[in-house]
Amino acid sequence: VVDARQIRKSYRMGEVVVEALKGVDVRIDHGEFTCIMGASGSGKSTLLNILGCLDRPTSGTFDLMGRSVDSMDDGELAEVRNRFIGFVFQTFNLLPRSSALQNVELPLIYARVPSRERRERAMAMLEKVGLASRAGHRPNQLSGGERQRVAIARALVTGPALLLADEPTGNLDSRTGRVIMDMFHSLHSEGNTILLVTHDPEIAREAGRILRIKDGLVESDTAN
Amino acid sequence: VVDARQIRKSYRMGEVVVEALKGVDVRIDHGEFTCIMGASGSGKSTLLNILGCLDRPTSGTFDLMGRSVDSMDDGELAEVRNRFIGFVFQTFNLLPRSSALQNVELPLIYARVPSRERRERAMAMLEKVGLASRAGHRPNQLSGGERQRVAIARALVTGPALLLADEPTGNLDSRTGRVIMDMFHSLHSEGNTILLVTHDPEIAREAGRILRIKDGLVESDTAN
Ligand SMILES: Nc1ncnc2c1ncn2[C@@H]1O[C@H](COP(=O)(O)OP(=O)(O)OP(=O)(O)O)[C@@H](O)[C@H]1O
Ligand SMILES: Nc1ncnc2c1ncn2[C@@H]1O[C@H](COP(=O)(O)OP(=O)(O)OP(=O)(O)O)[C@@H](O)[C@H]1O
Ligand SMILES: [Mg+2]
Ligand SMILES: [Mg+2]
Repeated sequence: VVDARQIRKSYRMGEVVVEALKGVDVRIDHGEFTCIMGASGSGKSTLLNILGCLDRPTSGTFDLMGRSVDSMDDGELAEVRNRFIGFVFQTFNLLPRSSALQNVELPLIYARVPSRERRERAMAMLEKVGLASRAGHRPNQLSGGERQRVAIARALVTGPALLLADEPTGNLDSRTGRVIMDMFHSLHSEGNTILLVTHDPEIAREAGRILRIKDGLVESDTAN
Repeated sequence: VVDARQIRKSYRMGEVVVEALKGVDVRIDHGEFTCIMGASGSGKSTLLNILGCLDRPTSGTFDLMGRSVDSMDDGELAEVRNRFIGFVFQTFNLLPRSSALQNVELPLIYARVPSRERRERAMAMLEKVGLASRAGHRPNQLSGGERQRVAIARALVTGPALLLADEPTGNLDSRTGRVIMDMFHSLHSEGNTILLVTHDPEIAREAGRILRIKDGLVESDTAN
Protein backbone atom coordinates (compact mmCIF):
# COMPACT_ATOMS: atom_id res chain seq x y z
CA VAL A 1 0.00 0.00 0.00
CA VAL A 2 3.03 2.25 0.61
CA ASP A 3 6.07 2.02 -1.68
CA ALA A 4 8.51 4.84 -0.93
CA ARG A 5 12.07 4.79 -2.32
CA GLN A 6 15.09 6.89 -1.59
CA ILE A 7 13.05 9.54 0.21
CA ARG A 8 15.11 12.61 1.04
CA LYS A 9 13.94 15.74 2.85
CA SER A 10 16.14 18.73 3.45
CA TYR A 11 15.49 22.20 4.79
CA ARG A 12 17.58 25.15 3.74
CA MET A 13 18.22 27.62 6.56
CA GLY A 14 20.36 30.41 5.21
CA GLU A 15 23.71 28.80 4.47
CA VAL A 16 22.99 25.61 6.39
CA VAL A 17 21.09 22.63 5.02
CA VAL A 18 19.37 20.34 7.52
CA GLU A 19 18.92 16.85 6.07
CA ALA A 20 15.95 15.42 7.97
CA LEU A 21 15.74 12.30 5.73
CA LYS A 22 18.80 11.06 3.81
CA GLY A 23 17.47 8.31 1.54
CA VAL A 24 14.80 6.19 3.20
CA ASP A 25 13.09 3.16 1.62
CA VAL A 26 9.77 2.06 3.14
CA ARG A 27 7.49 -0.60 1.75
CA ILE A 28 4.30 -1.48 3.62
CA ASP A 29 1.85 -4.16 2.52
CA HIS A 30 -1.93 -4.12 2.97
CA GLY A 31 -2.96 -5.03 6.47
CA GLU A 32 0.43 -4.62 8.15
CA PHE A 33 0.80 -3.10 11.63
CA THR A 34 4.15 -1.30 11.80
CA CYS A 35 5.77 0.85 14.49
CA ILE A 36 8.43 3.48 13.76
CA MET A 37 10.88 4.21 16.56
CA GLY A 38 13.96 6.39 16.88
CA ALA A 39 15.56 9.17 18.87
CA SER A 40 14.04 12.62 19.17
CA GLY A 41 14.92 14.53 15.99
CA SER A 42 15.75 11.42 13.95
CA GLY A 43 13.17 12.10 11.20
CA LYS A 44 10.08 10.09 12.19
CA SER A 45 7.46 12.86 11.90
CA THR A 46 9.05 14.08 8.68
CA LEU A 47 8.70 10.57 7.22
CA LEU A 48 5.14 10.14 8.48
CA ASN A 49 4.04 13.49 7.03
CA ILE A 50 5.39 12.48 3.62
CA LEU A 51 3.72 9.05 3.74
CA GLY A 52 0.47 10.75 4.79
CA CYS A 53 0.62 13.06 1.75
CA LEU A 54 0.91 16.14 3.98
CA ASP A 55 4.38 17.04 2.75
CA ARG A 56 6.46 16.29 -0.34
CA PRO A 57 9.98 14.82 -0.30
CA THR A 58 12.91 16.82 -1.66
CA SER A 59 13.63 13.78 -3.85
CA GLY A 60 12.64 10.13 -4.15
CA THR A 61 9.53 8.32 -5.38
CA PHE A 62 6.38 7.41 -3.51
CA ASP A 63 3.53 5.20 -4.66
CA LEU A 64 0.38 4.98 -2.55
CA MET A 65 -1.99 2.09 -3.32
CA GLY A 66 -0.30 1.67 -6.67
CA ARG A 67 -0.61 5.31 -7.78
CA SER A 68 2.34 7.65 -8.05
CA VAL A 69 1.91 10.41 -5.47
CA ASP A 70 4.64 12.57 -7.04
CA SER A 71 2.49 13.14 -10.13
CA MET A 72 -0.62 14.23 -8.17
CA ASP A 73 -1.50 17.88 -7.74
CA ASP A 74 -2.56 19.29 -4.38
CA GLY A 75 -6.26 18.75 -5.12
CA GLU A 76 -5.74 15.07 -5.90
CA LEU A 77 -3.59 14.67 -2.79
CA ALA A 78 -6.34 16.17 -0.62
CA GLU A 79 -8.84 13.76 -2.16
CA VAL A 80 -6.59 10.74 -1.52
CA ARG A 81 -6.01 11.86 2.06
CA ASN A 82 -9.69 12.20 2.79
CA ARG A 83 -10.70 8.92 1.16
CA PHE A 84 -7.99 6.60 2.48
CA ILE A 85 -5.88 8.15 5.23
CA GLY A 86 -6.44 8.93 8.90
CA PHE A 87 -3.68 11.02 10.49
CA VAL A 88 -3.03 11.66 14.18
CA PHE A 89 -0.60 14.57 14.51
CA GLN A 90 2.07 14.76 17.22
CA THR A 91 0.72 18.22 18.04
CA PHE A 92 -2.96 17.29 17.47
CA ASN A 93 -3.71 20.25 15.11
CA LEU A 94 -7.33 20.69 16.18
CA LEU A 95 -9.40 23.65 14.95
CA PRO A 96 -9.22 26.02 17.93
CA ARG A 97 -12.62 27.65 17.50
CA SER A 98 -14.54 24.42 16.93
CA SER A 99 -15.86 22.02 19.54
CA ALA A 100 -14.51 18.50 20.03
CA LEU A 101 -17.58 17.18 18.18
CA GLN A 102 -17.10 19.59 15.27
CA ASN A 103 -13.44 18.62 15.03
CA VAL A 104 -14.34 14.93 14.81
CA GLU A 105 -17.05 15.65 12.21
CA LEU A 106 -14.61 17.39 9.88
CA PRO A 107 -13.46 14.36 7.80
CA LEU A 108 -17.11 13.34 7.42
CA ILE A 109 -17.95 16.81 6.09
CA TYR A 110 -15.24 16.41 3.42
CA ALA A 111 -16.65 12.97 2.62
CA ARG A 112 -20.09 14.58 2.17
CA VAL A 113 -21.81 12.44 4.80
CA PRO A 114 -25.33 13.79 5.57
CA SER A 115 -25.40 15.92 8.73
CA ARG A 116 -27.46 13.61 10.96
CA GLU A 117 -25.38 10.51 10.21
CA ARG A 118 -22.25 12.63 10.54
CA ARG A 119 -23.21 13.80 14.03
CA GLU A 120 -24.11 10.27 15.15
CA ARG A 121 -20.87 8.76 13.88
CA ALA A 122 -18.77 11.56 15.43
CA MET A 123 -20.54 11.21 18.81
CA ALA A 124 -20.09 7.43 18.71
CA MET A 125 -16.36 7.89 18.16
CA LEU A 126 -16.09 10.43 21.00
CA GLU A 127 -17.87 7.94 23.25
CA LYS A 128 -15.36 5.24 22.32
CA VAL A 129 -12.45 7.45 23.42
CA GLY A 130 -14.29 8.37 26.63
CA LEU A 131 -15.13 11.96 25.72
CA ALA A 132 -18.92 12.01 25.27
CA SER A 133 -19.16 14.50 28.18
CA ARG A 134 -16.61 16.78 26.49
CA ALA A 135 -18.28 16.99 23.05
CA GLY A 136 -19.04 20.69 23.38
CA HIS A 137 -15.64 21.74 24.74
CA ARG A 138 -13.23 23.62 22.51
CA PRO A 139 -9.57 22.51 22.51
CA ASN A 140 -8.50 25.12 25.09
CA GLN A 141 -11.18 23.75 27.41
CA LEU A 142 -9.70 20.27 27.26
CA SER A 143 -6.78 18.56 28.99
CA GLY A 144 -3.71 17.50 26.98
CA GLY A 145 -4.79 13.89 26.84
CA GLU A 146 -8.36 14.88 25.94
CA ARG A 147 -7.08 16.88 22.96
CA GLN A 148 -5.00 13.89 21.93
CA ARG A 149 -8.08 11.67 22.08
CA VAL A 150 -10.10 14.13 19.97
CA ALA A 151 -7.30 14.02 17.37
CA ILE A 152 -7.44 10.21 17.47
CA ALA A 153 -11.24 10.15 17.15
CA ARG A 154 -11.02 12.49 14.15
CA ALA A 155 -8.44 10.23 12.47
CA LEU A 156 -10.54 7.10 13.01
CA VAL A 157 -14.04 8.40 12.23
CA THR A 158 -13.95 7.47 8.50
CA GLY A 159 -12.54 4.00 9.24
CA PRO A 160 -9.48 4.78 7.11
CA ALA A 161 -7.65 2.17 5.01
CA LEU A 162 -4.34 3.63 6.20
CA LEU A 163 -3.94 5.03 9.72
CA LEU A 164 -0.82 7.08 10.45
CA ALA A 165 -0.43 8.04 14.12
CA ASP A 166 2.41 10.17 15.47
CA GLU A 167 3.02 9.29 19.15
CA PRO A 168 -0.74 8.84 19.83
CA THR A 169 -0.43 7.79 23.49
CA GLY A 170 2.23 10.27 24.64
CA ASN A 171 -0.21 12.25 26.81
CA LEU A 172 -2.28 9.34 28.08
CA ASP A 173 -2.24 7.29 31.27
CA SER A 174 -1.84 3.58 30.74
CA ARG A 175 -5.55 2.70 31.07
CA THR A 176 -6.62 5.31 28.53
CA GLY A 177 -3.69 4.33 26.27
CA ARG A 178 -4.95 0.74 26.38
CA VAL A 179 -8.42 1.85 25.17
CA ILE A 180 -6.75 3.62 22.23
CA MET A 181 -4.49 0.68 21.33
CA ASP A 182 -7.53 -1.64 21.35
CA MET A 183 -9.27 0.70 18.90
CA PHE A 184 -6.21 0.57 16.63
CA HIS A 185 -6.16 -3.24 16.83
CA SER A 186 -9.86 -3.31 16.00
CA LEU A 187 -9.27 -1.17 12.89
CA HIS A 188 -6.34 -3.46 12.00
CA SER A 189 -8.45 -6.61 12.38
CA GLU A 190 -10.82 -5.21 9.75
CA GLY A 191 -7.96 -5.43 7.24
CA ASN A 192 -6.67 -1.88 7.46
CA THR A 193 -3.04 -0.77 7.59
CA ILE A 194 -1.51 0.89 10.65
CA LEU A 195 1.72 2.90 10.92
CA LEU A 196 2.45 4.24 14.42
CA VAL A 197 5.34 6.38 15.61
CA THR A 198 6.07 5.73 19.27
CA HIS A 199 8.79 6.17 21.89
CA ASP A 200 7.15 3.51 24.10
CA PRO A 201 8.65 0.01 23.72
CA GLU A 202 5.51 -1.48 25.33
CA ILE A 203 3.42 -0.03 22.49
CA ALA A 204 5.93 -1.14 19.84
CA ARG A 205 5.66 -4.69 21.14
CA GLU A 206 2.06 -4.79 19.85
CA ALA A 207 3.05 -4.21 16.23
CA GLY A 208 3.96 -6.85 13.67
CA ARG A 209 7.06 -4.98 12.56
CA ILE A 210 9.43 -2.33 13.94
CA LEU A 211 11.22 0.19 11.73
CA ARG A 212 14.00 2.06 13.52
CA ILE A 213 15.10 5.47 12.22
CA LYS A 214 18.44 7.03 13.14
CA ASP A 215 19.77 10.36 11.82
CA GLY A 216 17.42 10.39 8.83
CA LEU A 217 18.15 6.80 7.74
CA VAL A 218 16.57 3.39 8.35
CA GLU A 219 18.71 1.70 10.97
CA SER A 220 16.77 -1.57 11.08
CA ASP A 221 13.50 -3.04 9.81
CA THR A 222 12.52 -6.25 11.54
CA ALA A 223 9.51 -8.46 12.04
CA ASN A 224 8.38 -8.37 15.66
CA VAL B 1 7.49 25.58 50.28
CA VAL B 2 3.97 24.84 48.97
CA ASP B 3 1.00 24.87 51.34
CA ALA B 4 -2.26 24.61 49.41
CA ARG B 5 -5.55 23.84 51.18
CA GLN B 6 -8.97 22.96 49.89
CA ILE B 7 -8.13 24.07 46.37
CA ARG B 8 -11.17 24.09 44.10
CA LYS B 9 -11.30 25.02 40.43
CA SER B 10 -14.48 25.08 38.41
CA TYR B 11 -15.31 26.27 34.93
CA ARG B 12 -18.74 27.53 34.04
CA MET B 13 -19.84 26.51 30.54
CA GLY B 14 -23.34 27.87 29.95
CA GLU B 15 -25.54 25.91 32.35
CA VAL B 16 -22.95 23.25 33.11
CA VAL B 17 -20.20 23.60 35.70
CA VAL B 18 -17.06 21.50 35.24
CA GLU B 19 -15.31 20.91 38.57
CA ALA B 20 -11.69 20.28 37.64
CA LEU B 21 -10.52 20.33 41.30
CA LYS B 22 -12.91 19.53 44.14
CA GLY B 23 -10.96 20.35 47.29
CA VAL B 24 -7.29 19.39 47.07
CA ASP B 25 -4.73 19.73 49.89
CA VAL B 26 -1.07 19.71 48.90
CA ARG B 27 1.85 20.40 51.20
CA ILE B 28 5.38 20.19 49.83
CA ASP B 29 8.51 20.75 51.90
CA HIS B 30 11.78 22.29 50.72
CA GLY B 31 13.89 19.85 48.77
CA GLU B 32 11.21 17.25 48.11
CA PHE B 33 10.94 15.42 44.77
CA THR B 34 7.27 14.61 44.13
CA CYS B 35 5.45 13.06 41.17
CA ILE B 36 1.78 13.65 40.42
CA MET B 37 -0.04 10.86 38.56
CA GLY B 38 -3.63 10.29 37.50
CA ALA B 39 -5.89 9.55 34.56
CA SER B 40 -6.20 11.90 31.60
CA GLY B 41 -8.59 14.68 32.62
CA SER B 42 -8.24 14.10 36.37
CA GLY B 43 -7.00 17.64 37.16
CA LYS B 44 -3.18 17.38 37.21
CA SER B 45 -2.39 20.31 34.87
CA THR B 46 -5.05 22.44 36.55
CA LEU B 47 -3.38 21.81 39.93
CA LEU B 48 0.12 22.42 38.57
CA ASN B 49 -0.91 25.72 36.96
CA ILE B 50 -2.32 26.94 40.28
CA LEU B 51 0.79 25.87 42.22
CA GLY B 52 2.94 27.60 39.59
CA CYS B 53 1.01 30.86 40.07
CA LEU B 54 -0.23 30.75 36.46
CA ASP B 55 -3.87 30.41 37.44
CA ARG B 56 -5.96 31.17 40.51
CA PRO B 57 -8.21 28.67 42.30
CA THR B 58 -11.98 29.24 42.48
CA SER B 59 -11.59 28.85 46.27
CA GLY B 60 -9.05 27.63 48.81
CA THR B 61 -5.81 29.07 50.20
CA PHE B 62 -2.30 28.80 48.86
CA ASP B 63 0.93 29.85 50.56
CA LEU B 64 4.19 29.78 48.59
CA MET B 65 7.41 29.97 50.60
CA GLY B 66 5.43 31.28 53.56
CA ARG B 67 3.67 34.10 51.70
CA SER B 68 -0.02 34.07 50.87
CA VAL B 69 -0.41 33.91 47.09
CA ASP B 70 -4.11 34.82 47.24
CA SER B 71 -3.28 38.31 48.46
CA MET B 72 -0.74 39.03 45.69
CA ASP B 73 -1.68 41.06 42.64
CA ASP B 74 -0.71 39.96 39.12
CA GLY B 75 2.51 41.98 39.16
CA GLU B 76 3.70 40.37 42.40
CA LEU B 77 2.77 36.93 41.07
CA ALA B 78 4.84 37.53 37.92
CA GLU B 79 7.79 38.57 40.09
CA VAL B 80 7.50 35.45 42.29
CA ARG B 81 7.26 33.24 39.21
CA ASN B 82 10.37 34.69 37.67
CA ARG B 83 12.45 34.61 40.84
CA PHE B 84 11.58 31.19 42.16
CA ILE B 85 9.67 29.03 39.70
CA GLY B 86 10.59 27.13 36.55
CA PHE B 87 7.59 25.75 34.62
CA VAL B 88 7.55 23.18 31.82
CA PHE B 89 4.16 23.29 30.09
CA GLN B 90 2.44 20.19 28.73
CA THR B 91 2.08 22.08 25.43
CA PHE B 92 5.51 23.78 25.63
CA ASN B 93 4.18 27.34 25.01
CA LEU B 94 7.25 28.58 23.15
CA LEU B 95 7.30 31.99 21.46
CA PRO B 96 6.66 31.03 17.81
CA ARG B 97 8.63 33.85 16.21
CA SER B 98 11.70 33.50 18.42
CA SER B 99 14.55 31.05 18.04
CA ALA B 100 15.26 28.22 20.49
CA LEU B 101 18.06 30.33 21.98
CA GLN B 102 15.82 33.39 22.37
CA ASN B 103 13.15 31.28 24.03
CA VAL B 104 15.66 29.94 26.56
CA GLU B 105 17.02 33.46 27.22
CA LEU B 106 13.58 34.82 28.10
CA PRO B 107 13.63 34.14 31.89
CA LEU B 108 17.13 35.65 32.06
CA ILE B 109 15.84 38.81 30.33
CA TYR B 110 13.14 39.15 33.02
CA ALA B 111 15.83 38.60 35.66
CA ARG B 112 17.87 41.43 34.07
CA VAL B 113 20.92 39.31 33.41
CA PRO B 114 23.41 41.19 31.13
CA SER B 115 23.16 40.11 27.50
CA ARG B 116 26.51 38.34 27.15
CA GLU B 117 26.10 36.25 30.30
CA ARG B 118 22.49 35.60 29.28
CA ARG B 119 23.53 34.23 25.90
CA GLU B 120 26.26 32.03 27.41
CA ARG B 121 23.98 30.56 30.05
CA ALA B 122 21.19 29.91 27.52
CA MET B 123 23.61 28.22 25.08
CA ALA B 124 25.05 26.10 27.90
CA MET B 125 21.54 24.92 28.79
CA LEU B 126 20.72 24.11 25.14
CA GLU B 127 23.93 22.10 24.98
CA LYS B 128 22.93 20.12 28.06
CA VAL B 129 19.64 19.09 26.43
CA GLY B 130 21.47 18.20 23.20
CA LEU B 131 20.22 21.12 21.09
CA ALA B 132 23.30 23.30 20.51
CA SER B 133 22.95 22.67 16.75
CA ARG B 134 19.31 23.81 16.86
CA ALA B 135 19.84 27.13 18.67
CA GLY B 136 18.75 29.20 15.67
CA HIS B 137 15.68 27.14 14.78
CA ARG B 138 12.23 28.53 15.50
CA PRO B 139 9.68 26.17 17.11
CA ASN B 140 8.08 25.21 13.77
CA GLN B 141 11.54 24.17 12.56
CA LEU B 142 11.96 21.73 15.43
CA SER B 143 10.71 18.21 16.12
CA GLY B 144 8.18 17.60 18.92
CA GLY B 145 10.81 16.33 21.31
CA GLU B 146 13.14 19.20 20.42
CA ARG B 147 10.42 21.72 21.32
CA GLN B 148 9.88 19.87 24.59
CA ARG B 149 13.60 20.12 25.34
CA VAL B 150 13.63 23.85 24.59
CA ALA B 151 10.74 24.25 27.06
CA ILE B 152 12.74 22.27 29.63
CA ALA B 153 15.91 24.30 29.04
CA ARG B 154 13.90 27.53 29.48
CA ALA B 155 12.44 26.26 32.78
CA LEU B 156 15.87 25.28 34.13
CA VAL B 157 17.99 28.22 32.97
CA THR B 158 17.54 30.30 36.15
CA GLY B 159 18.20 27.28 38.40
CA PRO B 160 14.77 27.69 39.98
CA ALA B 161 14.03 26.91 43.65
CA LEU B 162 10.78 25.24 42.56
CA LEU B 163 10.56 23.31 39.28
CA LEU B 164 7.09 22.34 38.06
CA ALA B 165 7.10 20.08 35.00
CA ASP B 166 3.97 18.85 33.21
CA GLU B 167 4.72 15.52 31.48
CA PRO B 168 8.26 16.64 30.50
CA THR B 169 9.35 13.38 28.83
CA GLY B 170 6.15 12.57 26.91
CA ASN B 171 7.72 13.26 23.52
CA LEU B 172 11.17 11.87 24.22
CA ASP B 173 12.85 8.53 23.50
CA SER B 174 14.21 6.76 26.57
CA ARG B 175 17.82 7.89 26.11
CA THR B 176 16.90 11.55 25.77
CA GLY B 177 14.40 11.20 28.64
CA ARG B 178 17.23 9.87 30.82
CA VAL B 179 19.34 12.98 30.07
CA ILE B 180 16.42 15.17 31.18
CA MET B 181 15.73 13.16 34.37
CA ASP B 182 19.43 13.41 35.29
CA MET B 183 19.22 17.20 34.93
CA PHE B 184 16.19 17.24 37.24
CA HIS B 185 18.05 15.09 39.79
CA SER B 186 21.02 17.42 39.57
CA LEU B 187 18.78 20.45 40.31
CA HIS B 188 17.22 18.46 43.16
CA SER B 189 20.61 17.57 44.65
CA GLU B 190 21.35 21.30 44.91
CA GLY B 191 18.49 21.55 47.41
CA ASN B 192 15.72 22.62 45.06
CA THR B 193 12.14 21.34 45.01
CA ILE B 194 10.72 19.31 42.11
CA LEU B 195 7.08 18.60 41.23
CA LEU B 196 6.59 16.48 38.11
CA VAL B 197 3.37 15.36 36.44
CA THR B 198 3.89 12.10 34.59
CA HIS B 199 1.98 9.18 33.11
CA ASP B 200 5.14 7.05 33.13
CA PRO B 201 5.50 4.75 36.15
CA GLU B 202 9.24 4.37 35.41
CA ILE B 203 9.65 8.13 35.86
CA ALA B 204 7.49 8.20 38.99
CA ARG B 205 9.73 5.55 40.54
CA GLU B 206 12.53 8.15 40.68
CA ALA B 207 10.60 10.51 42.94
CA GLY B 208 10.54 10.49 46.73
CA ARG B 209 6.76 10.75 46.87
CA ILE B 210 3.79 10.01 44.60
CA LEU B 211 0.56 12.01 44.72
CA ARG B 212 -2.31 10.37 42.84
CA ILE B 213 -5.17 12.52 41.57
CA LYS B 214 -8.55 11.07 40.60
CA ASP B 215 -11.59 13.08 39.45
CA GLY B 216 -10.31 16.34 40.92
CA LEU B 217 -9.41 14.88 44.34
CA VAL B 218 -6.29 13.46 45.96
CA GLU B 219 -6.69 9.68 45.86
CA SER B 220 -3.43 8.86 47.65
CA ASP B 221 -0.25 10.57 48.79
CA THR B 222 2.53 8.16 49.65
CA ALA B 223 6.27 8.11 50.18
CA ASN B 224 8.01 6.16 47.46
N1 LIG C 1 -11.20 26.01 30.31
C1 LIG C 1 -11.88 24.89 30.64
N2 LIG C 1 -13.23 24.86 30.57
C2 LIG C 1 -13.89 23.73 30.88
N3 LIG C 1 -13.34 22.58 31.29
C3 LIG C 1 -11.99 22.54 31.37
C4 LIG C 1 -11.19 23.68 31.05
N4 LIG C 1 -9.88 23.35 31.21
C5 LIG C 1 -9.86 22.06 31.63
N5 LIG C 1 -11.12 21.57 31.73
C6 LIG C 1 -11.51 20.23 32.17
O1 LIG C 1 -10.93 20.02 33.46
C7 LIG C 1 -10.49 18.66 33.58
C8 LIG C 1 -9.07 18.60 34.12
O2 LIG C 1 -8.18 19.13 33.17
P1 LIG C 1 -6.59 18.97 33.35
O3 LIG C 1 -5.96 19.66 32.19
O4 LIG C 1 -6.17 19.43 34.70
O5 LIG C 1 -6.41 17.39 33.26
P2 LIG C 1 -5.06 16.51 33.34
O6 LIG C 1 -5.13 15.66 34.55
O7 LIG C 1 -3.85 17.39 33.18
O8 LIG C 1 -5.20 15.56 32.07
P3 LIG C 1 -4.10 15.02 30.98
O9 LIG C 1 -3.39 13.89 31.63
O10 LIG C 1 -4.99 14.59 29.85
O11 LIG C 1 -3.21 16.16 30.61
C9 LIG C 1 -10.61 18.02 32.19
O12 LIG C 1 -11.62 17.04 32.23
C10 LIG C 1 -10.97 19.16 31.26
O13 LIG C 1 -11.94 18.78 30.30
N1 LIG D 1 11.12 23.30 9.01
C1 LIG D 1 12.30 22.80 9.43
N2 LIG D 1 13.44 23.49 9.20
C2 LIG D 1 14.63 23.01 9.62
N3 LIG D 1 14.81 21.85 10.28
C3 LIG D 1 13.70 21.13 10.54
C4 LIG D 1 12.40 21.56 10.15
N4 LIG D 1 11.50 20.63 10.57
C5 LIG D 1 12.20 19.66 11.20
N5 LIG D 1 13.53 19.96 11.19
C6 LIG D 1 14.60 19.14 11.75
O1 LIG D 1 14.49 17.83 11.16
C7 LIG D 1 14.83 16.83 12.13
C8 LIG D 1 13.75 15.74 12.10
O2 LIG D 1 12.53 16.23 12.60
P1 LIG D 1 11.32 15.26 12.94
O3 LIG D 1 10.19 16.13 13.38
O4 LIG D 1 11.05 14.34 11.80
O5 LIG D 1 11.91 14.41 14.16
P2 LIG D 1 11.22 13.25 15.02
O6 LIG D 1 11.96 11.99 14.78
O7 LIG D 1 9.75 13.24 14.76
O8 LIG D 1 11.52 13.72 16.51
P3 LIG D 1 10.61 13.67 17.86
O9 LIG D 1 10.70 12.27 18.37
O10 LIG D 1 11.33 14.67 18.73
O11 LIG D 1 9.22 14.09 17.50
C9 LIG D 1 14.93 17.52 13.48
O12 LIG D 1 16.27 17.49 13.92
C10 LIG D 1 14.46 18.95 13.24
O13 LIG D 1 15.25 19.90 13.92
MG1 LIG E 1 8.10 13.77 15.91
MG1 LIG F 1 -2.47 17.65 31.66
